[in-house]
Amino acid sequence: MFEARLTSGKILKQLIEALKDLVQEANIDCSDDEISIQAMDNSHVSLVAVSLRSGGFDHFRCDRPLSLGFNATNMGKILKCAGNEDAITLKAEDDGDSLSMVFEGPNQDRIADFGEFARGARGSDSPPGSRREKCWKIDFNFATMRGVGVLVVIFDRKIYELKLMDIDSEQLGIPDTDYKVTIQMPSGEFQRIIRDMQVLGDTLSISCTKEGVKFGVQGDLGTGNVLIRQNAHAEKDEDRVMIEMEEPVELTFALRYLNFFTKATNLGPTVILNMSPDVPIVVEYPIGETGHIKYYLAPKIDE
Amino acid sequence: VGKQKNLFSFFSKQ
Repeated sequence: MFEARLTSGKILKQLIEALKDLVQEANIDCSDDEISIQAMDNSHVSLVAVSLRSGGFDHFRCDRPLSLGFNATNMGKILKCAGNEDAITLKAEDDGDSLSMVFEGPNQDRIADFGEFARGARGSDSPPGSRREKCWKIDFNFATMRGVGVLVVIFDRKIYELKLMDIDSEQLGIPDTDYKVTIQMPSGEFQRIIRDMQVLGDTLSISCTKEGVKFGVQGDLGTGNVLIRQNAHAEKDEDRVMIEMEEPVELTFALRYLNFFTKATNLGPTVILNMSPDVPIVVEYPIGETGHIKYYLAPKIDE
Repeated sequence: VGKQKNLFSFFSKQ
């Protein structure tokens, strides 16, 4: 049995949005510590790795490790039915073939006063053997106009079932690496640079020197260069640009993939770029205290 | 601008 409730269900919505253009099918791997996803795009040029730690959920139970294979487009369609303020609960049986997703509106506390009534109202609808104690919590949200004697029933809980599939995904072992360059910058600014650079060409060079980080593109139209300098003392944390460099690094990448990565921009104010010579770049979006989504992209290399 | 590498050039399958 796996069951995990995320008060901020928006994170899940945004996560699936952030990977569904890159990967079609993937496994959600559930363990005691976390839920994680690792998947590559079809051409094996980029990889996305998601981790949400169990401590970031307000309820988390995973009796044994499970791999839940899902179609990202279909999950995205279902998650679109959840409101941005909804809490989302994921549930799966150990040997089941579906993932249950429950969306609850933000005013669930209102039901507490009306438990007795609700149990009665549920009546014979309760499936045989079901735990009535839970039924009223599951199906309705109640509000009342006290003194007037009117009970308003608000249907504020939605339950969807997503069909799961067996996915034989190729997992890659990613070694712990000490990168020569680590750049932290506002995620919105990174998104803007990638978007603007795509107008000019399809290959981006990222060069980090003591001067700063230079993003450059050359195309038929012309060339574009953006220099980002360290700004470690900006008033707001999220406006800071911090550059740690052991040695200068310059790499080139396909803008098409970097553009896919920026779909994660809404997940947090900050993006972290890790680079070393001749290895994939890591583009990481931290998700509060809950986890992260990391993208790996193989560079283009002269032979 | 160089040849696009894939990830298998850098990471091993588990």
